[in-house]
Amino acid sequence: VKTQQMLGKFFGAP
Amino acid sequence: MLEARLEQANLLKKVVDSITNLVQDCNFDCNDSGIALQAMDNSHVALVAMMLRSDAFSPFRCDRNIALGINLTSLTKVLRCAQNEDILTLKAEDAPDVVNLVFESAESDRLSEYDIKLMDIDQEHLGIPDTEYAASITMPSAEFQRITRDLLALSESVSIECTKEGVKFSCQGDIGSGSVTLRSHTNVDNEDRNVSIDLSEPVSLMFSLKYLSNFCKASGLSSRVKLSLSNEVPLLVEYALPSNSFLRFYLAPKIGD
Repeated sequence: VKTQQMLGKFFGAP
Repeated sequence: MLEARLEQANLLKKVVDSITNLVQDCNFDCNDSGIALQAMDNSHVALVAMMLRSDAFSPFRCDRNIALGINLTSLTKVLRCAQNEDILTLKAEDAPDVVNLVFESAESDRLSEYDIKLMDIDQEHLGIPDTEYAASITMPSAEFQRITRDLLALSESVSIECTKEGVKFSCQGDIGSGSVTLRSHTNVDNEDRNVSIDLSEPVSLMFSLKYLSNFCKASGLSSRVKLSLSNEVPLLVEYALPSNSFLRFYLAPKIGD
């Protein structure tokens, strides 16, 4: 089963 | 103050049409380099990043940072009042309550003027790292739109696999499964039809087709689209705009736990 990730996991605060 | 004149209202109309399903309210960040926008969808799965460089406007004037917080539904209503071929000028004061849009017909003496009330939007900005992607595919935007639409009829998700053999879009659904494979291809008559695949290592990722089909609303902005992928990182879908400007979409993958 694959779960939809959220972008915050990959992209941090600038 | 901001004053930015676009030769054709159509460009802004199409940009707003292609992001309005993902984002409701957003800041248009204006400075001397141009007008930029970065916004995530409500579920924090997809992100829109737009840059309209100052060169895309003539003239462009913006001497300090101005954030225009705009409701896109309101902006769409006002942009519908512009003809595609109208000249569009955006104007705002330094600490504005409204943004002013002027539409001029090049052929007649009609001049229309609208103000949109601005909002205070506290937007979460994400830092997008510079990424060397393992695979990038440049292809006709209409082709990507068709593949996305066709597979969405069967399934919620698409697997994108890129190998030296080509790129394979495949899905599995209740009624069955389907796939489309593209190989690098050079069309001698029309380079817009080319498919180019640049691969440094094989990639296999799964994405939601609902979001991809939303991104494809931008297909009218550019005949070409570029997909950039690396394993276990968000997909980048990029449409090039005039004067080195761009509309980019990022989509987080689906990953096994």
